[in-house]
Amino acid sequence: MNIFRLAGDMTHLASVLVLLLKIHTIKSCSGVSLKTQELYALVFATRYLDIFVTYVSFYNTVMKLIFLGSSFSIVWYIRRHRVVRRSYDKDQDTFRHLFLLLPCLVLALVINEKFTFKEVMWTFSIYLEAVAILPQLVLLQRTRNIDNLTGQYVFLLGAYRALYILNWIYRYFTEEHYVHWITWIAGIIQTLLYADFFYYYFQSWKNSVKLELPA
Amino acid sequence: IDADSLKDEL
Repeated sequence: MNIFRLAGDMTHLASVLVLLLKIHTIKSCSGVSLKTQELYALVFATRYLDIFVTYVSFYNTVMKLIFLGSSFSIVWYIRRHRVVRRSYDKDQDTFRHLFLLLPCLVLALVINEKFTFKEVMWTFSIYLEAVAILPQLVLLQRTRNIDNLTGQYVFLLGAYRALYILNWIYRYFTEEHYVHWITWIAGIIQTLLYADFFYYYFQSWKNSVKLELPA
Repeated sequence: IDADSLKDEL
């Protein structure tokens, strides 16, 4: 475990906790895309299929349980919580899951390292994670008005991706030189999706004005 | 070379 990987995991954890705490304390999920949250829950469920079979470390198991628990809790809050669900803006969050799910599934069936159920599911989760943020970004563009916590959530997620790329670069030079095309390309695409958001995030930060995305 | 070496990530 290197410093980039640890920092990446911590920003990832922080992003999820920021979102969960926002929803839990202010009892509102305005500005949060349920579609993105459902996709993340599916990402974790398909990636951690072997959570109770393959043991890597105590750290890994605990983190996996936290990601699974938090992502399904967020979905539960938005769909089922008596108060929270009223703040969900269904009419704005219209991105179709299937447009992302189907291509990822097809791609995972075609491009994978091993054609086994576990491996295809793992690859599917990598592809899906790369694009799962799209409904959230579309929702932000559409509503334009972003509260601080939602902005921080997306910023932390982007930071996690950027740190993971540094982690792969570090690992490439310090460990065996195996080229992980699937993970790298999906990871780079995922990080690029945040570039536009980052631009406006830093602009608003520099000028200390409220974050607003252009329509 | 371990093809699974990134599987220890989250």
